[in-house]
Amino acid sequence: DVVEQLIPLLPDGPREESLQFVSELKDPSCPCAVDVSTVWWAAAGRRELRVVTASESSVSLWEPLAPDCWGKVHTWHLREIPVIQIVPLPDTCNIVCVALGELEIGEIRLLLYSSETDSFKHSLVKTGNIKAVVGLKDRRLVSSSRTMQEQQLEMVSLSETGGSKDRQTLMPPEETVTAFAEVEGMREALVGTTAGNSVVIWNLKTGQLLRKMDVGYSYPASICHRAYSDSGLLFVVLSHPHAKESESCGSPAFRVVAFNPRTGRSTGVMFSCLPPGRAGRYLEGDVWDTAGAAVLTSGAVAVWDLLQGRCTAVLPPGPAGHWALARWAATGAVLLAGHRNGTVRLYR
Amino acid sequence: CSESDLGPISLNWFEELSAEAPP
Repeated sequence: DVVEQLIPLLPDGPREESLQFVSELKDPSCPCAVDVSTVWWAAAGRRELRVVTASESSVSLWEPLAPDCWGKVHTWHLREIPVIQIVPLPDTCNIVCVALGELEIGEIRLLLYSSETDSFKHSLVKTGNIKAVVGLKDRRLVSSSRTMQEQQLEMVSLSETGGSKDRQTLMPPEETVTAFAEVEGMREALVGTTAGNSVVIWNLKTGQLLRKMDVGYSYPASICHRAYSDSGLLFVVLSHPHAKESESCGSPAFRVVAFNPRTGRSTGVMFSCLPPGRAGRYLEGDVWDTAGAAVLTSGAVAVWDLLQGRCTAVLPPGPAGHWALARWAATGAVLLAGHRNGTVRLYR
Repeated sequence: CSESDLGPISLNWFEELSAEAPP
């Protein structure tokens, strides 16, 4: 059973890379898992990577007790509004950010440990009809929210104690922003995707909207996951949850697109499609460096090398049923795959 | 991808676009 899960089921090629099972954690009190993530946590003079699991009404922090064993450290109970997602804050220690709401995000909260009071607590950062949120390096949070009349984009700088230090308004594009990604290595640059299938660029320091660029209408509702600038081009990793299968390239899951921000022109660099012979399509996914992972409608998790456009491993649905969540750990190289019943398995 | 497909490329695109965009 275990061996079967470790071998990637690729019908058409060598199994050069595979997923190696590391450990499992199971929360028997979790009725329905909604998200999983990792967070850096400093305690007793050392900093370690911990796992965070979320159900609709609670968020739990797990610490490694032994190489293959996890223990729950604390559970924050959030019973008034359901938890929708965990929002990773890169490079941030001892703070978990969560989005709560009914159909869409209504508030964003920080969950943290206060050494002053020796207690776990949570604090409210933002409320509204929030369409998209992303955590950036240096404890910054960007969100888009919508009123009847207008769209508001805001960056909040967070203090170590979970307060908001500073707020910067960003100029909104005409279309609703659906996702954000920081431009790696450029602290003041942010990109976003829009409901009109454009990629937009902001200057976070000034709030200026610098450029709006068409992605092309072949792949509607693109979601940006990662962006970096190289040799004067802006490379953006997009996923395509609503893309239709085509004869020439199958069902696309991720695409790397190169934009020239000066001219707004773009060209596709690489496609990552569902592995051949696998029915279904992309449901949701995560990107870390050049690795993409996604849950498919078949209940499997697939992993790709995004620069080679190659599916490198598949986790078929196991005895516990369909996979529901696929996330990369903050360190990369570790995949967290989760079932709805609260079981999370870590693979290297 | 070639420069002819994407147009002239600038290594300082972020600074240039920030200088040109409305404040």
